Amino acid sequence: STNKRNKNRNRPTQPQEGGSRGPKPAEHTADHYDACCDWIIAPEGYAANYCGGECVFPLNAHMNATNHAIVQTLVHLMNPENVPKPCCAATKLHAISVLYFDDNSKVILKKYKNMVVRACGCH
Amino acid sequence: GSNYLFDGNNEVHPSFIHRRLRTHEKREMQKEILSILGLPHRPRPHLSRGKYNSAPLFMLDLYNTISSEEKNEVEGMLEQYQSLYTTQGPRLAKHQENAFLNDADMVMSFVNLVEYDRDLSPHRMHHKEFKFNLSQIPEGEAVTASELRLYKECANQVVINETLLLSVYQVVQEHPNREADLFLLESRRLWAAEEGWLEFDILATSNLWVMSPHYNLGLQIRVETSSGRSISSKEAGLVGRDGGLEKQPFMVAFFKVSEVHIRTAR
Repeated sequence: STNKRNKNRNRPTQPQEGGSRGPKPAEHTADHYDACCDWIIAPEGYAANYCGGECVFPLNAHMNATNHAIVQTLVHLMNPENVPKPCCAATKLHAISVLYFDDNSKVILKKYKNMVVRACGCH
Repeated sequence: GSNYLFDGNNEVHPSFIHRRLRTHEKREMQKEILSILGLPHRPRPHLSRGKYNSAPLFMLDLYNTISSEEKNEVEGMLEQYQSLYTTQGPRLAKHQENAFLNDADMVMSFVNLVEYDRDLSPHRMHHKEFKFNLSQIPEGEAVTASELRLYKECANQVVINETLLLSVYQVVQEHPNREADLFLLESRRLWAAEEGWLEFDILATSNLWVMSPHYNLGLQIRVETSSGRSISSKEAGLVGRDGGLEKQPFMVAFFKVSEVHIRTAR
């Protein structure tokens, strides 16, 4: 599936704000990157994102920091010369709460811990 | 969950591909969600105990409190709590509940299973019965707090100037031809004109019922005037089956996982 990828996959699809810690897109090459200053490569159709240490990913169910790290690991394994290892991991996980009726009309509010990635950072 | 991808400015990301899930994908997703919730199938609650009843409304308040906590962290939650107190009265009014909620992994409301009130016993003592089914609590969940919640309206004109003594009992043993054996859980003196939610701590009783369901014979409440005359709960202004849906009595229990569940990786 990498052949089908957008040529711009290593570029951010949105302007990065105040990225004083990270390189500019043009500076990014395989042999020029700092820890946690890498592009996080996303699969086709997903926006590539940039980690500035405490990166703020646009998060939803499919597109979270962990998934990005997994994808980048796979791409790195296929092409270790060009694609760096991921160096991001979820650092701040939040709970979600679910409210539902059961068959006996009891109402249940349940907390699920560590379900949502709120922030990621360096290993 | 959200179907949209937001950037830092909360705008939908233009490059994100939106597509509808195929039917089988949707079904798979639903199965996943039910599996996480630990449910065998999609719940089918009784329509008669609809979403505008007191218990669901109370639970929705709790849910909104937690949701705003997730959004705004602690500061926002306290503000919301204060605003709930001023706008909605005692329905969700106390810092105690806040502490229960923060500590709990699960909160469950229970509807009263007693369909018909037998308000007057053969011995001319007014009482009202409550039964709650606590037999299907998931294993490893310990009750950390539990309350019986009753709504009191302004009392009947006959007793309007009185103070009332409301007592909550646990039914210990039932007898066919005489009064049940009762254990007093709490007595509270109230103004007859008082209005709002009354909360009674029934933690010990709930724990007993969860551990030994055969001891669950329900609760009884009795109301007396200051002169010791027994009056019906209706006369005292306590809302029963014939009252407003949003004021129906219910029980709420807060649970915390006492065992470590290890989920296998998939």
